Amino acid sequence: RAAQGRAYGNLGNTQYLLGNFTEAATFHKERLAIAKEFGDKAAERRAYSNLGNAHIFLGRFDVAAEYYKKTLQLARQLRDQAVEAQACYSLGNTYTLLQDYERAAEYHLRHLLIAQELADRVGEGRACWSLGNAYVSMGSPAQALTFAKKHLQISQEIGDRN
Amino acid sequence: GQRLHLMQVDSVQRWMEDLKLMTECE
Repeated sequence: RAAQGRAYGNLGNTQYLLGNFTEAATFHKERLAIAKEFGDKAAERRAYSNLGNAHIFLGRFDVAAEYYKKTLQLARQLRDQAVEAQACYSLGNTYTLLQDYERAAEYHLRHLLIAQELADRVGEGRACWSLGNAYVSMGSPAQALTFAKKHLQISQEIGDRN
Repeated sequence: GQRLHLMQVDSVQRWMEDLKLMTECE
C-alpha cells in the first residue's frame, strides 16, 4: 500500500509534466488518500502542493488556493520554513490571478518576512517584485515604488540583470 | 474554470513558467 502511494505520486508528477493536468490531479488525489491512511504528513503536504499546481493550469484558481492553504498549514506543522515560504508565494500569485490584490499582498508579505528570516535574497527579490505589482494594482503607487526600489537593490546585489 | 485574465503581470507569468516544471517528488 505504501509503494502504491509512491507510484500514484510519481504517476501524478509524470502526467503533470506531460501537461495532462486532469489526470495528474486524479493520481495526486489517490496519493493524498494513501498518505492520510498512513498518517504520512510529509507525503500529504507534497500531494497538496502538487494538487494546487495542477489546479492552476486547470484554471481553477479558487481550488488551487484551498490546496495551497492546506500545504501552508502542514508546512507550519512540520516546521518547514522553506516550504512555508513557497506556499505563501504560491498563494500570493494565486490571489493575483483571482484579482484579490489585498490578499495577494498579505501572502507576498508573509513570503518576504520568511525569505528575510532565511536570508534568501532571491526569494526576497521575488517577493518585492510581486509586492510592487500588487500595490500598483491596488492603486498605491507610493508603496509600489518602495518595493520596486528594494527589488532593484536586491537584483543589483545578486547580479540579476534581467 | 476561470480565465487567465492577468497574464500581463510579469511576476505571475514568470511564476507559472517555473511552476510548469515543478513537481514534489516521492
